[in-house]
Amino acid sequence: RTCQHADLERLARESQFSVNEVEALYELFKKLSCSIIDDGLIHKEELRLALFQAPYGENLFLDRVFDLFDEKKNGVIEFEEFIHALSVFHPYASIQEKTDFAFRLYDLRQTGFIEREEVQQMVSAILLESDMMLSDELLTMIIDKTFADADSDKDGKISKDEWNVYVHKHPSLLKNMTLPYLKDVTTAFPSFIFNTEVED
Amino acid sequence: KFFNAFEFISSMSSGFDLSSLFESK
Repeated sequence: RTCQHADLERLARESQFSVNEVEALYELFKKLSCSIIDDGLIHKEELRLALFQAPYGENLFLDRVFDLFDEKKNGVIEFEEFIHALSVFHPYASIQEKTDFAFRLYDLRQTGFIEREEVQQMVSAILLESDMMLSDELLTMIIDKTFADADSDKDGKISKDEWNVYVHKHPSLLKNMTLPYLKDVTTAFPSFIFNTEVED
Repeated sequence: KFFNAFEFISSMSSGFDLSSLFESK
C-alpha cells in the first residue's frame, strides 16, 4: 500500500495538516501498522502496543478510541481514518470538533446521550486500572454532583447540548483532546523527506 | 480532589492519552 500524491492532497484538504505533515504522519502510520501484523493497517493490538507498550489487556477507553478512529467499522484503522481522527487533536482544530469527539468517546453505548451508568462505568474502569479504592457512597456522590452540574433538564442523561454548555464551563475537560506534537510532525518524523512527493 | 467525574476520567484515563503515540516514535 502506498499513498499517492492525490491522496496526500485530499487528506491535507480534509484535515488540519499540510501535505508534508500528512507525509510525515504516514511515516508514523507505517511504523504503527507493521508493529504486529505487517499489512499497512492499524489493528487494535497495534494501537494498544503503541499506547500501553503491551499488545494484550482489556481497556474500555482504548476500545472507544479505536472505534472512533475506525470510521468504516471494519476492525482496522486505515491511513485516511488515522489522519481524520488525529486532525481533531490538532491544536488548530475547533473547540466544537473536540467537544463532539469527546462526547462520542463518553457515549459508550452510542445512544446519543451520556448516561449515568456510562459515567459510572468509566469511573469504575479507571479505579480498577489505577488500583484506587473508592467507596460506593463517594462514587455516587461524585456522579450526583457531576449530573447536578451537567444534566440541566434532570432526565438522568447528558444530551449533546448539555455537554456543549458543560464543556464551555469546564474547558479543562478537553485537555486530552489537543496533542501539541501535531504542530510539529515534520520535525518529529524527518524521514518523510526521503519519501516526499512535494515541497510545501 | 476530583469532584467532577469527567475531570477524573479525562485526567486519569491512560487510554485517552494519545501523546504516547508520538513519544514512542
